[in-house]
Amino acid sequence: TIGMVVVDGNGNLAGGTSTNGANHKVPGRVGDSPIAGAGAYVDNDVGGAAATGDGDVMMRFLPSYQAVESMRQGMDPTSAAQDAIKRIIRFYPQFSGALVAITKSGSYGAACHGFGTFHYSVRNRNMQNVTVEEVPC
Amino acid sequence: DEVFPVVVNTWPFTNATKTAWNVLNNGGSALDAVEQGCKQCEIDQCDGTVGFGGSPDENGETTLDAMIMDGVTHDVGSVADLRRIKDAISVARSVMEHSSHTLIAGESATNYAIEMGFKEESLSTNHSKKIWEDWKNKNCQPNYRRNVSPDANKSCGPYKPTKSLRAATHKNKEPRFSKDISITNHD
Repeated sequence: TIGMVVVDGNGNLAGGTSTNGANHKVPGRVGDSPIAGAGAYVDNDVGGAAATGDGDVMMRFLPSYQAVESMRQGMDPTSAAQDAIKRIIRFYPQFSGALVAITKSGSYGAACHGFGTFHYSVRNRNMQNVTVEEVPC
Repeated sequence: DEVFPVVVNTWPFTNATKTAWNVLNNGGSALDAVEQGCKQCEIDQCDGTVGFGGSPDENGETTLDAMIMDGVTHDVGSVADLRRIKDAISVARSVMEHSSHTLIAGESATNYAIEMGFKEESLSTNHSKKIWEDWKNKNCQPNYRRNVSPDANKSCGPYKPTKSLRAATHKNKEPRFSKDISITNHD
């Protein structure tokens, strides 16, 4: 899956996902990616988030929505992502997944569980090229 | 401090990030950037987890899910279980812009896409066929079915539900399977 959040030059946000899902899924199975609030979520007043991992679990918790709402309450992106992941592993300690979050002003962060180290991609006006960031899970 | 424009995406899919960034630099909107960035990953078949030719289902078919959301208007367009159409994120944007719905799924999503001008073609590749054949040769392991007969941890289907399940407690139901989720197998 790719999950993406963009803030354009006017400060407007958009988010999106695209995936072919899980290997050997039961035919007809759909994961979190096409569900707003699960695979991705954006609100121009706050920021956005996008998730990746075990979609059968993530769609039960709407982690992207949770992260955006936590940022609305004042959390920084990394803390908001961590909080959303913690809510999942409380019920599913074997869960594997990650979340990237970004504020409307462009600060960003990520959190993960079960992947060892999670790598994600960023480009902003202060970077010369696309930068791959990493976060320990 | 404000540092936008900004593109951030899950995984080190740098080509997708670069494409989205270039769209912004050429005057495109955030929605344009998300669509084209995700589309780049569909073309590149990022890690085999995006686009055609990856993650075959039990029947060996690749199906696609995609969603796009506008932070200004809260508009959303999604497709799920999309069959035989490669341009999943663009079909999702079409749902957002050419219907009042949020999510269209399955064969009907395919019909919608064809009606809106998208090309119908197989999503299978020699690689996805090999993944599926290897899985079948390993007695359909790993397997997402549970509480079925024959035992999905050992055998291929067809399956029927285990009759005693409704009398089972939370503890003696088979645990939820997710061990196979990894960097190359994820939503």
